[in-house]
Amino acid sequence: CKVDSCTRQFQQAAMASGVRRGSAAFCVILRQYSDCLRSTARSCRGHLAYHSTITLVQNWNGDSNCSYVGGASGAGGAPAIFNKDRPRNHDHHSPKVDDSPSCTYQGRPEVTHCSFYGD
Amino acid sequence: PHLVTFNGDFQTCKVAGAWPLIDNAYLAVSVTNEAVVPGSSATATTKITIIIKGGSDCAPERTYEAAVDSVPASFVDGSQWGGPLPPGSSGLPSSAFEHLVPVRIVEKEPGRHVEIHARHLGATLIVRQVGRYLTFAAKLPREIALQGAGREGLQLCVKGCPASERIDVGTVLLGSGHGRHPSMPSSGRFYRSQTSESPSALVKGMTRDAALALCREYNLTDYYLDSCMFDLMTTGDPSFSLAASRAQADYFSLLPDAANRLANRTWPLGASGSS
Repeated sequence: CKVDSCTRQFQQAAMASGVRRGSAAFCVILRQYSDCLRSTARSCRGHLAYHSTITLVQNWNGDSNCSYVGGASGAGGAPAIFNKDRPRNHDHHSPKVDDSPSCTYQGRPEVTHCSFYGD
Repeated sequence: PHLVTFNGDFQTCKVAGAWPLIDNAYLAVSVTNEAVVPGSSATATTKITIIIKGGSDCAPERTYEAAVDSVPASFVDGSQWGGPLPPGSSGLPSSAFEHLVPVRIVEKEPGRHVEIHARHLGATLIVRQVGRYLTFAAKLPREIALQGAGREGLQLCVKGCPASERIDVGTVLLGSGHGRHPSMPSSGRFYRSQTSESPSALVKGMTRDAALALCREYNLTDYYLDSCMFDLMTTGDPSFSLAASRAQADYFSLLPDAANRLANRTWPLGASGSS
């Protein structure tokens, strides 16, 4: 069970970027914390610290209104064009730490332009 | 202001007040325009609001606001980036991975020019302040830009300006000495300078020849030349020629084949020798 390792990573990330609890940046770090915890879930069965930490993270998610933390991709009605290369075997219950979507636009390359200037 | 739509239409519009440029499932951009000179229907942009919408793992919502003399290099919540951290970035300072996150702001010139990149949308948005007004440019994948184009509602970048809001630039450029176009001030051709420190200072709109000479110094072509001349003839403010130049430069930098889409025309619309 690597719950302590996840906690250390979270603390380091929070300190390094100096984010405030409740900010969007905090939600990002919290999401990674959550992913790390989930990745170690199997080996943490019956581990009190693990379950306490999971509960704590869930509470922070709620308190900070981090709606997208751990949420399904494409929620909110937005098409998931940019998630096409998300790993096929992604499992929300036991993802790997680095099992995040690439978040790079994968659609057709044809680009267009709009401009607004002058009087 | 002058509008280049996603379909490549060039228009000059009145559009006083707040108007949406883009409004789809991913992105909302709106502008506020104010009259440039008393008595004229021509306006210029004083505020730009950009919302990169959330709703996925890749896109926490981010709002950006720029106003005259306030072009910040951060979103309204103070952040400069958004989205999941790249794998293995835990414990690293944010400067080490900011360029890898989906949404970020890049300050190109402090207080004057920023670029907003939304990598998950393949989008680049440019906000500038030139003179006393703001300019906007966007590069988007066509399927993102035109998403929801068929639904009700205004999106100037998608649908262009309503017919009632359009100004015929050709009439203005050719109309010198042949009556007054509605975009021209009603009381002669003396206007308040937008760059003067004295609020009461009045300047004269440039003549056609003077405007052409100045706009040519910026190597403007096709509609960018026309828009430059229109602005100088209606306001006399030379900073608008710089705005047109920046807009043309953004056009060339954002679209790989932009040069092929413009006519190599250094005479204004309809002028003799335009061929």
